Amino acid sequence: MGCYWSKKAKTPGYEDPAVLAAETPFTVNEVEALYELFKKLSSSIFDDGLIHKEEFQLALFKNKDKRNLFADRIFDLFDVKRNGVIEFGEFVRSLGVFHPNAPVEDKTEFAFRLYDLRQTGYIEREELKEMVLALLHESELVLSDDVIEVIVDKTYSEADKKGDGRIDQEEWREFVLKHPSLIKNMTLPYLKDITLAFPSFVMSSEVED
Amino acid sequence: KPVSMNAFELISRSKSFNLENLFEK
Repeated sequence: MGCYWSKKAKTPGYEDPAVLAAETPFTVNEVEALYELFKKLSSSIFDDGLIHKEEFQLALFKNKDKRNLFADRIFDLFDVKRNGVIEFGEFVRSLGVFHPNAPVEDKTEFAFRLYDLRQTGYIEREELKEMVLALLHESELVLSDDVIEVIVDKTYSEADKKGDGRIDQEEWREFVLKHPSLIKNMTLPYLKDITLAFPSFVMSSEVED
Repeated sequence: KPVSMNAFELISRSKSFNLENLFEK
């Protein structure tokens, strides 16, 4: 007992699975399974036990050079310490928000921070338009600027209840309550079966949940 | 009709949210 994990403790940013399990919807076994995934992702280009943006892009798009506004924002939010890499603890805590059992409030807040591109505490109209343009670009959908303006205006006038030209957290929460499908992208059903994805780990685990 | 779309609904469909791709072997 003990030797198995003491080896892993040498990885930079490694954290005790029991601590991470206590802070997230994952069980200890699931955190350990996530470590298997983390090791794979964090060694795909640079073998340093940290997920670099290129490694994140490679896993997400099968292309290390493919950049995308939303992928950049997701990476930045996962990179809590803002040091340009995702450490194991950051990875587990952030993925925890995407767990089907994570609180809706956490998902709503994460989405707000994601869409608050310039981190001003508000989702501004310009940011919303920028995100719509990014989505259209990645989907190769073509809409006229007039149509885009109508879509953004309509959404904005509905969400910006106070009418001050920006969407704050409270307005965002109300808007999500009215349109719960907006945070569907904050849930990964797959995370419920994470130990099934990495069964080799479960065989070697000595920790019981 | 595109004009009836909710802008946030639209952006939530970005492929970047397919985080299950991270788990592909």
